[in-house]
Amino acid sequence: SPRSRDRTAPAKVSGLLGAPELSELHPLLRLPKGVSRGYALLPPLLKVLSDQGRQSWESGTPRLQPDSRALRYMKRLYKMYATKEGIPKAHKSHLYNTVRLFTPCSECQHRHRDLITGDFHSVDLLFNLDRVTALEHLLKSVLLYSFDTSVPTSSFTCTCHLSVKEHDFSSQVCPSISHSVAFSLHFEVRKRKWVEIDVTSFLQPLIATNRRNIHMAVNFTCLMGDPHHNTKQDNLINVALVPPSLLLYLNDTSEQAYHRWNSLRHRRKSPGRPKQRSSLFADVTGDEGRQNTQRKRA
Amino acid sequence: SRHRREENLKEAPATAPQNLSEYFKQFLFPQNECELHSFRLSFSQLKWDKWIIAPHRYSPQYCKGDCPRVVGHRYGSPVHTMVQNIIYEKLDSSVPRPSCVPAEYSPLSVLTIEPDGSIVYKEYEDMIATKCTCR
Repeated sequence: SPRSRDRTAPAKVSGLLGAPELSELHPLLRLPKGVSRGYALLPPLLKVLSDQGRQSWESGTPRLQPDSRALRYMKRLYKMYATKEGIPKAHKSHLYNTVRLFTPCSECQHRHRDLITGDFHSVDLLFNLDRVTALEHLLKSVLLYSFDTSVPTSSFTCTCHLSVKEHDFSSQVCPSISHSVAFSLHFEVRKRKWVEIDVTSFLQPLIATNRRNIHMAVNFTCLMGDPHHNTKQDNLINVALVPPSLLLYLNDTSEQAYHRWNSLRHRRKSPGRPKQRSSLFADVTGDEGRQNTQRKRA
Repeated sequence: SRHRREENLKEAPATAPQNLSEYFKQFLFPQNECELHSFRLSFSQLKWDKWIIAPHRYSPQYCKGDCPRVVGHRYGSPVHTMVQNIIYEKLDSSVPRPSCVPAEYSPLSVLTIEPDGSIVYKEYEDMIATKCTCR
């Protein structure tokens, strides 16, 4: 079941696969006799995964497959942050231990034809954030555009106008705009595949208020060449933009998440160096005979 | 009887220990002493590779072996471990001997696909055993 975003309720991790499913999954995962169904024997990671397994298992619905570009980006991010064996690389820079990538819900991608330039620039996007848990705190959010680098471009500068729409719950899935806040960003796109637009300050208040659906309109205007030298409108180009993904960099504060900066926690976990043992115990546990010979040899 | 003794000597030549330290070792350390063992699994074996994109293989490691009777500083064991051994040996053998368990772990980064099709990179605590102890 989707986890509540109620900050007071502790993050519940729902139960496991039922016993029969588990043993079908893998004999090693068969629960010991007498253990009630759903009792979580597995460490959190496997619990989460088998929980996912349970969802696609029970609901029978096939797991939604992610966008291939998004998958490529996240695989690249994984290689930057972890070794091949999956060990997190020691990055001083980042405090986040979770990165979530959401692609917009397809039913809400309306493209508006821009009256002036006649180009496709504006798109309506709806992101569903159900998977963000109550214990995951937002550190940074980014709109991620992937540009088709096969387009022969010297370089062009794009301006992005972003407006967020209040989600009027009574209305249909794609609500009308009740009010919006817009701001513009300039960034230069050279031969790059990915462009990240930092929208943290913009989305922070929405995500902080447990908003589960973020509905925004993004308006792009791109100028060919260097904006400082030519401002003629006829440099406008029609950049065939793929709707952006939303990247959330989060700090998961739950027990099972890795807190790289929390060195105190690690020190507490690893046993302190014990003091040199007093000989009292050494004598008692050894057989007198053996003990003496051993001690002599030592 | 002298003839029989000579016969026996011929049969079983004195095995002078080649390597003294090996010879003494049998007295100092239990044969299968508590130590870290490697174990590698691939998520495809568990049929979880549909939603675990990376890593492909995972080595959780594990601890196995007997705990020496006099558990010195090598294991970082608290004094309680020796007390438990004394209880087991001298007072009540239904009390279990100290067990060989992990003492330290390292984290694991996982890339998974969520049921709604979103993708998540997560770093989990305590997923790989890196050191054993007797407790």
